[in-house]
Amino acid sequence: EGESLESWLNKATHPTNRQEDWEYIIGFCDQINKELEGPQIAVRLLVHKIHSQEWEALQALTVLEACMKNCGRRFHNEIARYRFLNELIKVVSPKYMGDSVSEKVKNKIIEMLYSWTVAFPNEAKIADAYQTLKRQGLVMS
Amino acid sequence: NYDFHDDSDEDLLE
Repeated sequence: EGESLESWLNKATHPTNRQEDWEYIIGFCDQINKELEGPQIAVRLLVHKIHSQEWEALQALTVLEACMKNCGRRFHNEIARYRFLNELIKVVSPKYMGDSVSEKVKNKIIEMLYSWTVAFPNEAKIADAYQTLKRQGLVMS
Repeated sequence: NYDFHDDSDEDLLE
């Protein structure tokens, strides 16, 4: 009890915790819901992991998906900001990190972005970010 | 409940 967001996320994305990661993922989501600034802190931590090497990045994206389902409107508000969406664009776009990132990570980000444009049709910033990638020919529909 | 809502944001990366 009383684990910090950072320690929950480190456990959830640690390669040696592959079997019991789900327990840590839910622990991370629960901790977000307990803290006043949970979503803001969590999103910054997730960005750092998404910019790490492949396994941690993929696992962080799985954690992000769980947060979108379990952490409600407060969390959605943080995702629907360019401050966060730009970090995803940096990973996918060859103008930034795209050339040194695995296809698996980039494709998962694109799929997630697309799913958010469907789930949150009135969140214009999410649609803008997706269109930016589409204009650059980075979306294989 | 006290809902600290910070609306500041960046510009979209092109």
